[in-house]
Amino acid sequence: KPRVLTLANQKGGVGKTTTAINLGTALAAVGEQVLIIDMDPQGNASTGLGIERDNRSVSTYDVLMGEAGISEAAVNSSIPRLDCVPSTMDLLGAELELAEVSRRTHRLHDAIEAYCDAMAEGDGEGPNGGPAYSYVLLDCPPSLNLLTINAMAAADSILVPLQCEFFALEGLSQLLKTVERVKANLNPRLSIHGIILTMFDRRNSLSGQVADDVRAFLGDKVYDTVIPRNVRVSEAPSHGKPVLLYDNKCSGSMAYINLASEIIKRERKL
Amino acid sequence: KPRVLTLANQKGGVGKTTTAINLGTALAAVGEQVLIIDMDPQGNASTGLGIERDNRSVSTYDVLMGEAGISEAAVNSSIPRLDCVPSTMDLLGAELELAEVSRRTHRLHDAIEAYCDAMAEGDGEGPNGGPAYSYVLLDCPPSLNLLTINAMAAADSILVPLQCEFFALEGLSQLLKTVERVKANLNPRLSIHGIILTMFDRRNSLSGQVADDVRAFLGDKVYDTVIPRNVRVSEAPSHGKPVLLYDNKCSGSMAYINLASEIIKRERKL
Ligand SMILES: Nc1ncnc2c1ncn2[C@@H]1O[C@H](COP(=O)(O)OP(=O)(O)OP(=O)(O)O)[C@@H](O)[C@H]1O
Ligand SMILES: Nc1ncnc2c1ncn2[C@@H]1O[C@H](COP(=O)(O)OP(=O)(O)OP(=O)(O)O)[C@@H](O)[C@H]1O
Ligand SMILES: [Mg+2]
Ligand SMILES: [Mg+2]
Repeated sequence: KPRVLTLANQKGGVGKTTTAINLGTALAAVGEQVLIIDMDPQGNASTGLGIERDNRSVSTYDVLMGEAGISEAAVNSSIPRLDCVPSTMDLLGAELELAEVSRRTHRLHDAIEAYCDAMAEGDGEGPNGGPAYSYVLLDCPPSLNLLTINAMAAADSILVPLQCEFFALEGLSQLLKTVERVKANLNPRLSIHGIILTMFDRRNSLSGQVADDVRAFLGDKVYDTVIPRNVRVSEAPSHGKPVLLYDNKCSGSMAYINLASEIIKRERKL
Repeated sequence: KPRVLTLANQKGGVGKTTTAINLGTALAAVGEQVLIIDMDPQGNASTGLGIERDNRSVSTYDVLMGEAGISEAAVNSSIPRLDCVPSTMDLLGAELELAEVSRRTHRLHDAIEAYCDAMAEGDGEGPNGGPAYSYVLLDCPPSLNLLTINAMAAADSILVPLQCEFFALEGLSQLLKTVERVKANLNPRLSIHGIILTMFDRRNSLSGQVADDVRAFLGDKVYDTVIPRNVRVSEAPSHGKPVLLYDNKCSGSMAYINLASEIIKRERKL
């Protein structure tokens, strides 16, 4: 069974998509079979992985509506061992369309279960004939809506990217409350994997203050690795590549490689 | 009747709240009576204006539910001629609670109309005995949900903050489509006031490319004023102040003052 990790934070622009893409790439680089499911109608994760708009004929929307399985929706990215279920703007309508549907909070959970069952029955082959996924990453939109709830209900654990800025701190306690509620009512196995400090700017004393506050509040739930603000990171998506491929020597890439090894170490201890 | 302007963009972290706070402050500084309505459950605009969590006993949630009028919900900020209807996390439940209610897309529009009617009947006095508002600014959450639709249905015009980054460009055409749909179905007077380029970084060639792309695509819908990335802007909210008060000589403040005068010039031409 794959480990399912979700990137969530209702504050916008904190690095959810950038972390999903680069953590996924780093895990694939060390030999894991990775699937990224884009749960955001904006489709930034799909674009950042180089999946053109006209190569999204089957998407996350179809999976949530039950019209396609995960194997059918997954497409190869240009990165070995990294597939993606892309998203389109159709996903905007999902919340309304699922309002009256049973198990509307578990549509994604059920789709992943169906994929696992098919894997168990079959010859252990994954989609497109490849091997089975060992990691599934879920990239969430910036809200606590049905799409994010579906992701939390399907996940084993949640990674919280947190921008080192004042407004980003405000939403943290609400996010943690929502996680507790999902754990109590929808998904008892959901845990907090950790908090990732992103866009840390050494020149800006605010970054340091926010980092200190978060570590004081959450202790070792906060990863040691801090992702610096690094212009190469924001340039990479316009080339349809993760920064790890666009410029693997820049400070952003080094930090994502360190983060991946830190996460894998934590995974091994679990 | 006040002019109602909404700050909207479903991409997260592009500067919606920062622009609402600082544009509101600049308009108040030149003598306008301004109300900012915080439509985001995160409540960043309320916090950035220094409104403590325990001073939000009446909030945007109550206004949308019809349990309080705008006059009752508005509180003074520390800035002369600038009031705010604060928001709390209760607003997260509004979308579900309004699902079966009639005119659910026009709850805010109807509340503003009721305020205008009360003003016309009364002696022209605004809330807390002050004068009537000439500008109402609406700060939206990062999504195209019922809260943002309510803001667009209530607005005369929309201002679109656009971060000079690649992912931010991706969502622009979808946002413009949504505006057209709201204009056709819910609010025929809705127009696009303009696109504000934010967090422009001179050291980063990507900023220039994005700015050029947007100007090529939308021409003079894009304001001349560009808001630079400036660390003083991100420090100000931790002091509960707009950057215009926190450091009125920094490049961020100067840009917001220029933006306000450009917007007022456009308003005069309308
Ligand atoms: N370490 C970094 N250094 C510089 N820029 C970054 C970094 N991480 C992310 N960015 C840029 O910041 C912007 C926001 O990041 P991203 O889109 O990943 O955040 P998000 O949380 O997924 O946003 P949304 O809430 O809209 O989904 C993007 O333009 C991205 O390229
Ligand atoms: N010109 C600027 N220079 C530097 N930092 C800025 C600038 N404008 C905004 N910021 C910071 O960037 C972050 C995002 O800005 P802001 O919260 O205003 O965006 P938003 O679009 O309202 O976000 P959300 O989508 O979560 O509502 C904040 O931490 C803010 O302080
Ligand atoms: Mg994203
Ligand atoms: Mg905001």
